[in-house]
Amino acid sequence: QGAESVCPSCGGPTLEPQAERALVLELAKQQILEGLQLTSRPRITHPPPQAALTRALRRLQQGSVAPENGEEVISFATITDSSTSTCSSMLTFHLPTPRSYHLYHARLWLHVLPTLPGTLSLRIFRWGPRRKRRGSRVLLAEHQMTTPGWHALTLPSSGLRAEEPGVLKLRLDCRPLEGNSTAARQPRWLLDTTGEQRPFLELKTRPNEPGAGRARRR
Amino acid sequence: TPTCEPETPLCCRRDHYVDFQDLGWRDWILQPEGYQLNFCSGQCPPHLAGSPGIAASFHSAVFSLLKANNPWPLGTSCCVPTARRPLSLLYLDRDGNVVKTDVPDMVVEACGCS
Repeated sequence: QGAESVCPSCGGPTLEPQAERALVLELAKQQILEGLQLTSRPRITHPPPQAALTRALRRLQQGSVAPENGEEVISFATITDSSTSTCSSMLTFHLPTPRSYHLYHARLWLHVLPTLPGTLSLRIFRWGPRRKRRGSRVLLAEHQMTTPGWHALTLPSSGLRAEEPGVLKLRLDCRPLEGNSTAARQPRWLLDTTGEQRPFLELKTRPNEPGAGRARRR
Repeated sequence: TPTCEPETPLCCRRDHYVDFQDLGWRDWILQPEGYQLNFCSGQCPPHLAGSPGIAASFHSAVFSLLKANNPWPLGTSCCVPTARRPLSLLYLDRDGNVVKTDVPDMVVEACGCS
């Protein structure tokens, strides 16, 4: 508390620089948590590998325009059931708690290994909770891939409703198309579903305000 | 808006740069590395009331003189933000998702007397 100096706003004594700095840092924390609608800073239990993070961000920066007032989310898959077949897997995503936002863009990024024998046909299902015996599944998209490397597969945003709060399961069913029968018989991993090239979802949302589009056009 | 100097008693913008390292938050806020936490402080004598706080036009200068010569100040006036801009943040949420969002009205760019 500086004896001689006076606060120009309220006329009270000013703060020592260290005290003012500590107050500013506390204010910054409050302001950011409020802005992100969080009650406390997130404790990250499973941070994605740095290499996977860097690669995903680099892919998104190419030509992606941040939605006005909206959000962009990258969600990395955890593999819950890599079945014995060459590339069918169950991918589980823990999505952020949905705020009053409208999902309008969804892409699944997959890395196809160089072992790809010719053309690969891939079907993507949304996997629901078990009803009766088998899990219920909804076909979201079907793609054919002929080259190894990264593929961004567009998904219908309307179909990506998370069953349990925040948990989305996608089932990948794929098979090499005929034509290269010798290769098709040799079961080899075709999709990279772990490590630094694990699949990730790219989602874009915008606020749900009614008529937001009209307001913007006006 | 004038940036506050130590001896500036009138309404001005006080600039503070906050590095997320100082908050110990660099592990979950990926971009940017910090941001400007500015706030407004200073007195608003009657003749400054209602002034935009930036380069005032001739009209508002005359208007201020009229107010200054008015012996009955119309209530008190406060030093408040008059222009703010959003802050774009890239951060990790508790499930390890990367979220990019714009937080509206985060950075005070100009102050003025209400």
